[in-house]
Amino acid sequence: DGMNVLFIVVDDLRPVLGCYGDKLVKSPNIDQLASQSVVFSNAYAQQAVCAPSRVSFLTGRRPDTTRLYDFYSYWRVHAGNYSTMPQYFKENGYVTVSVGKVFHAGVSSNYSDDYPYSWSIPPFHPSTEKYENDKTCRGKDGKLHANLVCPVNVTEMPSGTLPDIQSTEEAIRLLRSMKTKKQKFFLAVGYHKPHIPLRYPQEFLKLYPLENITLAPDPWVPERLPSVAYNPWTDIRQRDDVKVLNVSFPYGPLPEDFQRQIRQSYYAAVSYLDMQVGRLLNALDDIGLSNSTMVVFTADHGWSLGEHGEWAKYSNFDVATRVPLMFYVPGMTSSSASQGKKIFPYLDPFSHVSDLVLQGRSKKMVELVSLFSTLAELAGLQVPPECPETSFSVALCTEGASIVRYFNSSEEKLEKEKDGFDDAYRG
Amino acid sequence: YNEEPVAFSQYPRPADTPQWNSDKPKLKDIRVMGYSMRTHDYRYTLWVGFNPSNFSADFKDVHAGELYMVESDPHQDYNIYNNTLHGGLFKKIL
Repeated sequence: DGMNVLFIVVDDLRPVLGCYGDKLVKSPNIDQLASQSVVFSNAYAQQAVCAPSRVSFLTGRRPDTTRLYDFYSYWRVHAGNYSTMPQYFKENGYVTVSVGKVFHAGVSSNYSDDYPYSWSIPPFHPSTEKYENDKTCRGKDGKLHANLVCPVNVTEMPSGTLPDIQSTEEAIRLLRSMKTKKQKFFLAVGYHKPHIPLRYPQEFLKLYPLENITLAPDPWVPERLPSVAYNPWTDIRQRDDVKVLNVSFPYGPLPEDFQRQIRQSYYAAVSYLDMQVGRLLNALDDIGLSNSTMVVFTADHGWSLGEHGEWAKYSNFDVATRVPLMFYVPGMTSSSASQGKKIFPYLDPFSHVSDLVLQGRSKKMVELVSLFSTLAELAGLQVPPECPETSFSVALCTEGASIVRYFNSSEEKLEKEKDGFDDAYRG
Repeated sequence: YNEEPVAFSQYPRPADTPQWNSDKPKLKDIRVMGYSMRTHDYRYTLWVGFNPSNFSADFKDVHAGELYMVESDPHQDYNIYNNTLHGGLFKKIL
């Protein structure tokens, strides 16, 4: 009668994860999910900026079809009344629920996260989301600023919490509720971090002593980079701690020490995110849903950490477009569920020593626009038809073919890699 | 099924040189679109003229190009677009 779906989408997360070969990061819970999943090493977003990427993968259409390249139009009015992936699941008997940042808020999702079309109940937004860009970062002067680098004492934060903590709590509450009611569900959880400001519980800094943090391997603007290709990272320049550096426009560079602080805080924010994902998956297990729920883990795009003299997304570089993408499907990618043992026990990033063994990895080039058709196939629903050349008047079709065929691709034995080191990195 | 999988991305720009809205140009200010095609071996990008009023990209109006070979340049630091014949790639991205 169809699997439940837990769809986890993370804001601005590049594959800085143990299961993608990163040696510095502490991401035990996401690595544990990867060890029970098929992991795609070469997954790319259609556009390296929030709203266009999210509307693209949630409708299964490319930006040239959603005609959303910025943040200021709603596809149903502006381009075509395209069905969305959650809408499709809703029309097929699922209760669909959104927690946190799944659609980009504002015009591009009709100020409603596309409710009621996409969701069965009004989407949940953490009450502390509204403080995201407030002056909550304590500077060296002891005053509060709106900084880029922003390790915080959570108890000092408005309401004594942070948006992603609230999202995890709400998602766990909803899982319990849907289990009790025996409802088949599509639950989408959108985490905000590591999107800027890099605001996270300050204790995560302990995981990444600054002396261990290097610059990017190529922190200069490449000689032959066409100027049109360069992203001048305007958004981070507007943060208080960057403003005071008086960095020249457009090429900077940022002072090396500050570059390392940004990289340090990005990693710390990733481990904070990993803790949230660990709490959510541990609850999935505890509630007894991990053998009837497939889990998808991905991001809307990547983030430049100083490579090519760039920061943030807003470009076509791999570091800005490549995303983590993994699918846990009980009985397909993992047999553990049937043995009745816990699959996703919470792993503490501060104490867990990585013992990652990957089940399966595909190196195929895949795109986020394929998510819609892939999840439909995995859930046993009719896969939406391929779109015609021009599909503005077609409500249900997809411009991304399902990638389930790569789950057990014969010509490429699923990698059983011991150290999780990623060929793409090896290359 | 037999075709080599390719990943396409794109990014808009308001001008050929960086300016304050280069990161997030509003639709009405987009003048160039960078279309990228990725395979295991390379990333090929064409920055072409774009008309926001009718959403058309003009592949005859190429503002710039990028070509990086994954094997020899995994970090994409050495753009070899200018000194290579790439008619085949141009046809392929079209």
